[in-house]
Amino acid sequence: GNKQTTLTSFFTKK
Amino acid sequence: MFEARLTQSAILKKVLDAIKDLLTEATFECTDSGIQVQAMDNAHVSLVSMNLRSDGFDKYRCDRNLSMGMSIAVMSKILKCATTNDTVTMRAVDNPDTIEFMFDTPGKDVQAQYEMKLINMDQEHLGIPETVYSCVVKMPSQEFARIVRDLSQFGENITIACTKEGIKFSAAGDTGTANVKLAQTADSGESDSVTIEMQESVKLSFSCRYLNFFIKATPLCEQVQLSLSNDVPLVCEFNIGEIGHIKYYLAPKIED
Repeated sequence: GNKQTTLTSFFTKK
Repeated sequence: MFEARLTQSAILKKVLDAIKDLLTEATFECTDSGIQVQAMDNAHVSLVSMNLRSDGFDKYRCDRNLSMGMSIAVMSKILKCATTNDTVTMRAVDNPDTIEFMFDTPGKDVQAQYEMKLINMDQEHLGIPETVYSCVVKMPSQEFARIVRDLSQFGENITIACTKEGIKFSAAGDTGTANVKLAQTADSGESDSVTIEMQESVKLSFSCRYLNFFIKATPLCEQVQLSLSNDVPLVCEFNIGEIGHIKYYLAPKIED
């Protein structure tokens, strides 16, 4: 199946 | 002191409609150059990045940089109290606890004033890297909204595949499948044109739930821009009239 990713794994926290 | 005025509240009403289902609260960063919002939904799956340029306002003054935490639900309630032709003025003192919204109806000696308490927010701010996307598609925003609504009936996800030939939206579920293909149109720059700039073909899946939140921005402009690269978040961008833009980022679904 498909797993929903989150943005925190693509963008860095400032 | 901060003061921003728009002679027509319609645009701000549309902006609130475009974010109110996705965000419960957000920090509005006000500087001399305008108002900026960057906020994620609670699940951190999507992000709204919004910019309203100071020169797009009919009057704009911001003596000191302000970070105002606002309840989107309350702000939306307040803006519902304005009619589309009302002039809206937002005003706050330096180091404010509240923000004031004033509505003036043209030709009438009526002024409505609403004051909203600001909230202290501890928001995570994300650094979004400059990305060159493999495919950038511009298409009518109403067409996009319709496809998202139609395909959502058939599955939880929409797969977007973009090649030189065109862009294909697909959904699949227990009841069957749905596919909508759009080819590039001959003319570009028209409100009903479809343009595709492609470096490399892409195929990605996204949650219908979030795409349905994004299409709430449809009344803001006639064209939507979709930026896609394999295995990175989608950017779905709408212009806010002549005054700014709203960009939605959406993390993709990835095969387990």
